[in-house]
Amino acid sequence: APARTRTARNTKHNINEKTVKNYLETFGYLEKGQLEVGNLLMGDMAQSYEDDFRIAIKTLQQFGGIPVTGEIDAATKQLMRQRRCGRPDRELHEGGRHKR
Amino acid sequence: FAKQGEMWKHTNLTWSMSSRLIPSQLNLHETRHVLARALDVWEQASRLTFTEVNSDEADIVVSFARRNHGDAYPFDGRGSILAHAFFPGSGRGGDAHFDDDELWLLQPKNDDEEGTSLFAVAAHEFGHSLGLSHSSVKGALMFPWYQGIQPNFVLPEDDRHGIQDMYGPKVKKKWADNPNYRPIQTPPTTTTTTTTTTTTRRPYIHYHDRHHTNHRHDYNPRNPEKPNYYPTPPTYYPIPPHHPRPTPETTTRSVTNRPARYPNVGHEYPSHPRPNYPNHNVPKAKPSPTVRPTPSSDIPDTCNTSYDAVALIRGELFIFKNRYHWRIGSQGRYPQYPIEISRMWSGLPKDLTHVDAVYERPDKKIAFFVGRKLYLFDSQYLVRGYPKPLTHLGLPESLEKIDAAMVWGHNDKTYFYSGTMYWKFDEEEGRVELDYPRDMSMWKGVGYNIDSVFQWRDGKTYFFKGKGFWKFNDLHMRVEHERQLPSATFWMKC
Repeated sequence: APARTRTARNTKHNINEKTVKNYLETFGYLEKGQLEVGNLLMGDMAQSYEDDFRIAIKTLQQFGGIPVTGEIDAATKQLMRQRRCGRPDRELHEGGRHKR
Repeated sequence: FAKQGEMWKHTNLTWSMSSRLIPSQLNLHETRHVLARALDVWEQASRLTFTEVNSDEADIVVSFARRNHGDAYPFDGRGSILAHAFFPGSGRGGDAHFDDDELWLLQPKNDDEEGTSLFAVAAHEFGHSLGLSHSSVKGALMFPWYQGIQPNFVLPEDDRHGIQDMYGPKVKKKWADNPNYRPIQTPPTTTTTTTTTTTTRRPYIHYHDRHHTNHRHDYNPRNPEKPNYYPTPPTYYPIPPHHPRPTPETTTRSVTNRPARYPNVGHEYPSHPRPNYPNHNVPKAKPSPTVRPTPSSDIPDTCNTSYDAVALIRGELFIFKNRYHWRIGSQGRYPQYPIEISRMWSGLPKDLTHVDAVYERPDKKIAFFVGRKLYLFDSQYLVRGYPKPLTHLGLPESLEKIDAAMVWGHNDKTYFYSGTMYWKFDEEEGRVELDYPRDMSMWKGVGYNIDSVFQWRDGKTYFFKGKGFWKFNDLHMRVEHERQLPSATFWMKC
């Protein structure tokens, strides 16, 4: 495996889509494992998963009291860097959303 | 505010610091003081009271841990995730965990100072311990992101509404509100209690005394060899000379167990002849746990037992307890049951004492979990290569046993439950899914450490714990009724 690079060590501060996905899943805004399946699907299915991702970001922005844009903007990154409680903000149902 | 759903059934809660997981950087005494203040925030706003105890069995146990510490919420070093807590319930319910890698401050800090106020975070986490979820109201204590703490902190309105909605406001005594009120110093009232005790549990040194006064008996404690024809007057002395010096162990035992060992005490007294004294104080040897009870002794009482495992196999209900199982078909319970499990599944270990969980896989094979091993049967025959360790399924090395297993009809996925956590198992891959374990609180109402779970013919899910069971509502993800129904009447038709 490639040696760890300094940037890798700073991933906690560099927020990319994967980090956002983990954050959204950890704190209950996105069902875990949902996006992997989305990547496998093509066409409008993948599009609807993009929608889920965007909806999840909007929900996070609304809950955190920052402008709701659906984008991973500066305010959202700032919110994700803040210290917080480890409990999810929303208790997802195990039997939750059926995969489309 | 948002209520999670679980709440404590009693209001006089106990809390303690974990005896094992203590903060590595903080003074323990000061830490306890800060935690007590954080609990007081909720006590002042509701009927709840909090008493610190020195036990890991308290309702709320506070721990300081690092990274992965055995629950579904690993910590991440300094920053980001600070702490988490569990909603009310038995076992780990109500407990609060703090990330020991954080720079915790016990005193209010200046804004330019780095660090995290333990008081602020603890007050928030204890909100979860009492049943509150996160609130989206900025400034609320239950807002999920850390906001520091203002001097002279007062519980915000949103949180006060939440806790009073669950436990009711604090009941204030009018006279206590009057700052000028000084209770009159009344002399302490002495109460004399007159008790007429005819119990047999008297300190045993009186035992001889009573014998002497009540019966003309020939035993002479001073000189056991020479019988005494005349009762000697009652004498008090701490230990009869013929007894070995009491050790804490024997003293305790002799007080608590004495009636059984001195047949002439209590209801059998005085009519029985006395045994000869010298050896009646010799404790009977207890059977060591490794000695197997006689077979008949562990046959479970069909109408008065909990269950180790319950499974629907080929459409028939199998209930397992100890080394035995019952079989219930469409015509009801098979006669002659319970019979030994190994009579039907002979591939199980010879010294089997019980099974932990059983389920029928989608491929119709039958999985038995016994301790750290999985035994897979094709009908009654052990599949080659089994038993296999739980780690073979992707379960952690530290897992000692599975409490329950089932294929959940709601999504046709297999689930394993153990302690406070559960896993989703991918039958095709033969391993549990990566983003598990998760916390049992997802299955609202069943608590932790369940005995068994299974999906019945009616397509409903049933959780078992102790001698009762819950019917589970799969859509609402919670039990249909808080109170358990007795298992024996429903499943065994007792």
